[in-house]
Amino acid sequence: RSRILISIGESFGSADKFQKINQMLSSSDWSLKRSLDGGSAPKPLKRL
Amino acid sequence: AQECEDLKAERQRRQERIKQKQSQLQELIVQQIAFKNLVQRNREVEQQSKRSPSANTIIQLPFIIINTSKKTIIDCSISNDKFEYLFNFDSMFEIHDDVEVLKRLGLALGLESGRCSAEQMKIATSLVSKALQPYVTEMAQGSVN
Amino acid sequence: RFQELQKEVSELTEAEEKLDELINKCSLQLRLLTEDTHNKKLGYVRCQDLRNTVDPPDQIIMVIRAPAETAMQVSEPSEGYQISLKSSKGPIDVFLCPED
Repeated sequence: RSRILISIGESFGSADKFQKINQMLSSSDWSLKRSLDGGSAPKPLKRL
Repeated sequence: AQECEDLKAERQRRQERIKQKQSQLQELIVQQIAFKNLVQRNREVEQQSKRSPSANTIIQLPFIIINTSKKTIIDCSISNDKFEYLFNFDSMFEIHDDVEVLKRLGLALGLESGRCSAEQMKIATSLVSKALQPYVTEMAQGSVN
Repeated sequence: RFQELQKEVSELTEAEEKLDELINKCSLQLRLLTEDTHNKKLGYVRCQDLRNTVDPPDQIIMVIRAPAETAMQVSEPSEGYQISLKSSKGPIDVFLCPED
């Protein structure tokens, strides 16, 4: 649930895979929460 | 009565599958028309300017774009062989694929939203095979799943 | 009632088979179209085109060109806005679309 995994690099994939991602991103109140608690930028969760 | 119930369920399942397949076919038609228009446009521009654009000003398909506010801080880690990337954004972003870009450039002639002028519909139907033309007309007149 | 339903279902079966055939035909046409050498060469957009498709236009636009079957993973925002890309067929190209 906490991640969306898709395959890219092909021509003309199915259109709706990015719609789902953009809906997930725009529906989040994460930035709202952060702005409310004045949090600093998130620490990178992991590095290569 | 039981057999009627089974048939009703079967009818429901088939109607849903047909609806989903109509959407899939419409998307394929839109992609075909958008790509043909893109190639046509670029061919005309190159013929007018009598040269191909320099490589660093064009983006070859397929690609995807990520757009975000200029204020966003992006933390990026890249593996040495460039096979792996990790991006952390401190603000929201959007992801779109090349088809979405072509649609926004108007290269699908408004078919994707069912808002097509008579002229655009004429061009669109001329770009597909006969078997697909009824679907293009339907989409142009607004019945887009 | 039963015969009526039977007739409806068989008509739907026919309609679905016709759609399957058209989808296969259209997918093949699209693949041939995008794989044609000339079309491949003319299948590009300009940086200005990208600027024209984002609103507002003065945003950061990152372009990603990846080999087929590259895995893209986008995290749920509650875990931070994170994207990871992993290719198994070659290097991934990422660049920013210039302002002007």
